[in-house]
Amino acid sequence: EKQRHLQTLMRKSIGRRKRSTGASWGHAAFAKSVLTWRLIGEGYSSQLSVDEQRYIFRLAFRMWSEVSPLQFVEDLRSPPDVIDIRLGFGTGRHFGCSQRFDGAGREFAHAWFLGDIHFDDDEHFTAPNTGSGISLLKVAVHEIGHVLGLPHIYRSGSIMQPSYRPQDDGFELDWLDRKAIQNLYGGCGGRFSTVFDWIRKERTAYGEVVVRFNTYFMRDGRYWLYENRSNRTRYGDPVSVQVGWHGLPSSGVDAYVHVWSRDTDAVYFFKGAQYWRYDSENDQAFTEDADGQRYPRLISEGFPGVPSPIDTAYYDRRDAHIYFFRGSMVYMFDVKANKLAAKSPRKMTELFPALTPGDHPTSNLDAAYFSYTHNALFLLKGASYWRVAGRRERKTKRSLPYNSLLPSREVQQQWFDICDVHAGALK
Amino acid sequence: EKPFHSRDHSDLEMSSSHLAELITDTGTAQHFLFKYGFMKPVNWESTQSPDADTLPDADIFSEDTVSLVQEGTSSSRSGDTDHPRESPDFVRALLEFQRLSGLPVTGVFDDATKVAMNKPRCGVPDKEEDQIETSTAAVNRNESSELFNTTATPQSNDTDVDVVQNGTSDKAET
Repeated sequence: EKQRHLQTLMRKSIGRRKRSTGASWGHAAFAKSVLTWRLIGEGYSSQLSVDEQRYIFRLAFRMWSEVSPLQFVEDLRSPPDVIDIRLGFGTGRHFGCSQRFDGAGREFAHAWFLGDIHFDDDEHFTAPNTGSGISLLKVAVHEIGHVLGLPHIYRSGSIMQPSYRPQDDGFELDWLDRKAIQNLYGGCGGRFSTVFDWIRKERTAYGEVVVRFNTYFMRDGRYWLYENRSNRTRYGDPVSVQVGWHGLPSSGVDAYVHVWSRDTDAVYFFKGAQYWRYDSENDQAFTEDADGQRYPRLISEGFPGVPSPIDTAYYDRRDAHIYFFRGSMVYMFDVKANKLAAKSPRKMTELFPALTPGDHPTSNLDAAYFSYTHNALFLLKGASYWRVAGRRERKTKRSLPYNSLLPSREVQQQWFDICDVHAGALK
Repeated sequence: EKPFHSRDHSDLEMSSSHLAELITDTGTAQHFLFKYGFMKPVNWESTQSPDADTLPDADIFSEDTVSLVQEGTSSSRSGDTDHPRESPDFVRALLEFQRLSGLPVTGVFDDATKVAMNKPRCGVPDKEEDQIETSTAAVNRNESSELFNTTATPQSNDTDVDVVQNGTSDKAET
């Protein structure tokens, strides 16, 4: 009776899902971006604890979330037949499935496009980095790939290879696997709160002080570390701001400024009407700095004449001014004089003229980001960015106006795979 | 319970009745090739329904292979009875499997092929009906673009890839 009941549920579920998505073979058919999943109660593995199994599946779904615009949430409450992706372990004849498992060895799992995933519990599934058995994480990532619409791919390094490769430490989705899923669902977009390179000083084994930087993208209460050399974010990101940036507001920031000159080395974060100074050595916001200033502090006190809230800001080492952006105006703050520069504010379009008429953010910037990787200033708004013509561009083309904006491009074309995950999946 | 004695279950024993049948001869190899779509693309989507037919059992293919073997030996008296002539479909499928798997493309069910067929693998067929012309080809075409021409956009057209791959006008298939 149980089997007949399951068969009836599956028949209804499959029919309902096909009608609601209008799926057709070979096309990305999940019309929604947030998908639910559940490890069904009748389908627990006998080899790992239920918590371990759920943890591994959460991680597997998150790995796909980190490289695609899809988000996944574990749903323990809804009726089973409305769950988008159901997972379960079985042996031999299982769940009324027409495809029998073959016992230990050979086939380890199967899955259907937009459908369920079945794992053969006669296989020796193990937790990640165990070294023996079959990595449940690797198999789960592979089968989820099928559910999302990927076929088998005969390419060394692809997670979609049909045969199992013994687990190497910390496997991840490589560039081509990412592009494969993005071919079906598109790339990742969204506005950023701020973007910056965070400078830190380190001492080498020889006692030398070296200066390093890391690139960060922030969106509301989460952030990504972007690895420029690898053209991707750090594996496992995004992370909550409150986890990585102690003392800053958990909802995120509006701007980051690093005033770096011969006399000054100060990092500031701005949010609303307030700002914080960041202690880069101890990796937390100051509550009180060496000058006795307490934080958070009002922007109007620390930067007289600068309105709040601001859209974004950056420090220009060429003229030792902080450029604060708000609406369509730019407020230039002289750090040495501790006051607004003369003829401030000015229109953004005037200070940063468009090279191509009409191709300009005009107002409400998301981020002004000086990149040490590219040695260039970028202005970001929405899905687009503009590179500010610097010395290098003006050397090759002397007619370029000072601080003019080169033609816009998509953020996704420069910084890849900055993908969000479901709030429940954030650390 | 499957027997074990170690705290971490690393010595978990499998009873022989739970062991998957290995690919050992051309009969079981043919079943493998049929099951995963090398003989003929599989309509995998239709198997999701509990009412769907299962893919044919190995027993059926053993019978087919026996009949092929009998044909082979009766038609070539001086032929090598230890290596009966395989059907063209089987050979074609075997060649395709060997090529995709990076094995020496011999067309013979050799040891390397046997090992590859017995590796743990996913139960989803490698070649499916309809998906052949759409996502499989699209994904593999895009990957071919990346591999052969790093400046190509993901939307490289088929003609370019065909020329690079095999110079024919057939649709590209990695």
